[in-house]
Amino acid sequence: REAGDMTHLFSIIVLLLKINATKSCSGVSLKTQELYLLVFVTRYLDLFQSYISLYNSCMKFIFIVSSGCIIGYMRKHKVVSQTYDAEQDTFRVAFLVWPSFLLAAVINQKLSVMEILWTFSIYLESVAILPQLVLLQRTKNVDNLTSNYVFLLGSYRGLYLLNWIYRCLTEEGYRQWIVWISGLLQTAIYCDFFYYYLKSWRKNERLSLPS
Amino acid sequence: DEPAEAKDEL
Repeated sequence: REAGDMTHLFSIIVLLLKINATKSCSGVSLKTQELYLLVFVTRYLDLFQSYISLYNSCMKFIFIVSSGCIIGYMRKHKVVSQTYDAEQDTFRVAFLVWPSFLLAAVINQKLSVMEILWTFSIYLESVAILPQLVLLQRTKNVDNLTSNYVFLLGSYRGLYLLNWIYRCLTEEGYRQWIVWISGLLQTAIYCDFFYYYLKSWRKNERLSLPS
Repeated sequence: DEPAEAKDEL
């Protein structure tokens, strides 16, 4: 789990570094970033309500603030915002948001606003990368930082899968089917990307996804 | 009442 959290954190650092160092967000999907902000805000509504650990609270805070930062850069920064590929980033996010919300309203652990929003965030996260993957496929010569970002972001849920297997074996009564199935789907969506990422990495070439 | 499950992961 720690490795998963760190990979998640590194993915964000890599993305912020890329944007800040190159003053460019080309190849980065604003739609995916906005979906992630929605995921974090709806999942971490309990930030001020239930305290688990300083670590958890800090990470929640970092995830919300950093995705807000990335969106701010892409929308408002006078240099960076001009490098955003708006014509290419055309995924219709309503097709991800509404089904996730309806599914969360039907399949959840408890019928309450907080619980439905939390479940919604789990479902939405599992598909939030799709606009980014579509944009990558449309971009020729994806830069290394962007492909590293997607690789780290994809690895994070994969590492959580290992954590869940471990917890399931060692903790009595530890079951969370909604999170497990969503996490499996989330990782499966990256399989194709992982294949081409590792292939280009081995050949020491820039990543380009077949269209 | 109790939350549906302890949400101790991120």
